[in-house]
Amino acid sequence: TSHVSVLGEDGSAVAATSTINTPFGAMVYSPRTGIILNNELLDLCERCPRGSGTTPSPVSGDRVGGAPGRCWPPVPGERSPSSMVPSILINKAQGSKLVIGGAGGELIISAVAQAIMSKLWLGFDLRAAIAAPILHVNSKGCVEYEPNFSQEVQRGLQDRGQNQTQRPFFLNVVQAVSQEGACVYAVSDLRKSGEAAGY
Amino acid sequence: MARGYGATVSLVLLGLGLALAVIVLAVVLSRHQAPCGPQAFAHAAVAADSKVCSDIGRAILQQQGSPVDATIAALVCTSVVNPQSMGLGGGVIFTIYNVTTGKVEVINARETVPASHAPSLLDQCAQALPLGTGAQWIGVPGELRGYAEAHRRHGRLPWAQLFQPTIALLRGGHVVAPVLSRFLHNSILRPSLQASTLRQLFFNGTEPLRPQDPLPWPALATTLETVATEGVEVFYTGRLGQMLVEDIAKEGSQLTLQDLAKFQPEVVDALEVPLGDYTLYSPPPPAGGAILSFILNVLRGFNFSTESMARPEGRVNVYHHLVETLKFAKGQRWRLGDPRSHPKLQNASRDLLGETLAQLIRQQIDGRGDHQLSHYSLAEAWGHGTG
Repeated sequence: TSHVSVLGEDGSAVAATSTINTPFGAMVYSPRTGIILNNELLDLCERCPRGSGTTPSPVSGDRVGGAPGRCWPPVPGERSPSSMVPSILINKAQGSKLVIGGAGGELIISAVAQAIMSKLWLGFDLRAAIAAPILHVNSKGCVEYEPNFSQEVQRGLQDRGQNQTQRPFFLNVVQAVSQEGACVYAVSDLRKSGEAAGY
Repeated sequence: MARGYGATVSLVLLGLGLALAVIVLAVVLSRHQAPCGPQAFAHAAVAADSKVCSDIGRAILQQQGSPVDATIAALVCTSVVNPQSMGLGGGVIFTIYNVTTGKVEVINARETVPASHAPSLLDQCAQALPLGTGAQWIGVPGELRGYAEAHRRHGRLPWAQLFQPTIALLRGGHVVAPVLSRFLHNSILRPSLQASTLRQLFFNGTEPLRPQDPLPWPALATTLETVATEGVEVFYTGRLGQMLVEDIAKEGSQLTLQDLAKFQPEVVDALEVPLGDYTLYSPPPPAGGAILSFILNVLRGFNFSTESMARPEGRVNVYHHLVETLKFAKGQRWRLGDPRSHPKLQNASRDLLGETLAQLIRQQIDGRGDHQLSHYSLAEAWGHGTG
């Protein structure tokens, strides 16, 4: 997955996230067109209980809404659920904007949320907000820490009862452009050796 | 008398001239020297995941292209520089803010399920993960029709101009980027790559290409030239699509030209959630904007600030609340099903955007991090960690 953030001279903006899903997609290549094919249908697996397929396994409603608890078979024309979140934040009163999004499969939302939180509320500048190591919560409720995440915070969370586990690799990458008054800041994630450009 | 009058006029003219010079100087300086620090720009910017593609996007802006033009050019470039990440065989989601209308719209050109697919496809999930190789997982590519729709609605430069920099890159002795090489040498990916049809592109014999190795890719260069000059229909209803379908059928794909022809991007309003001074605009299901909105809306209510991070206990507290919020968010992911294909999910994401649910969740977050998974609606072992 790859994300591009753009802010134009007139203040218009675009956040776009594009993907072939997992690295190299389906690993199927069309030699005459030079095109590598996606494996996006794999994302439909998200809605199925682990260890089973299209057999429904109903669960009772939860207290905040009621999960349907079924593994629906794919429907032609359907789009699979996605973590992609190309987003634009606008503060009309101050003339500020943040154009942001990211890559990294299920890490996208964790990474983008933490970059926004750090930038908007915790006093980080945009570069620091994107560079800061992230944490992620997996579907078993365990916390996964990106390498170099604060040991002090990890210990503190453990003391509060948070379970942690190792994640083999982190592929989170965030790109953002912010406008603060007359100034434009742009950051491409160094995790992927990115570099922004502007004028 | 006349001399005195002439002197006055001269003085006035001199004053006007000086004032004009000062104004011109101020305007010129304001355009060239932003008082924003060395890392800031005065006018516009592009952040792609490689320098070369950010530069291409910037060049398009400087040629009076719109932000959509710059985005398309940067994405086309990325498909060549980081082909492990995205490309014409994938899908794209745009969130676009038009300053003139004040509107934010989403173009979702993510891939769709083809008409014919393996009947028990989802029974194969456990075996297929994490890589998901094989033609049975291919969705109908939406990338190019996504570009075309975005360009039709918001483009300013001619379509072909957006492809030229990348075609030049490919025709000019393109080499392997270090990031691509890292993926090619990854111990998990390498055996599958070597066994796949990608071997002919990315391997030199049995060895994956290294950084700065030449990466000749004439087929893609020709495809980009064809799409640039003939438009995207040559892919969705024409000879490029026909070639693609035939090529991948040899690997077991059931994708048809009809699937390609039927593909349409979806244009919808962005989700809109107030976050204090800001408003967050993000893409609705089946994209993840509702979950991101939910997380930030819950966190906003804790009123974290720079002060919260000043002391160790405060930092732990911030991240504890974040972890708890992420657990609740995980329990809500089922709401991201495609509402067009599953009408029961039509309004499933609406609750995620409101203050009522955010408040309820905040009330359920305390100092403990050892609640049962059912507390977060995570009791079922759902999901395979994809997305």
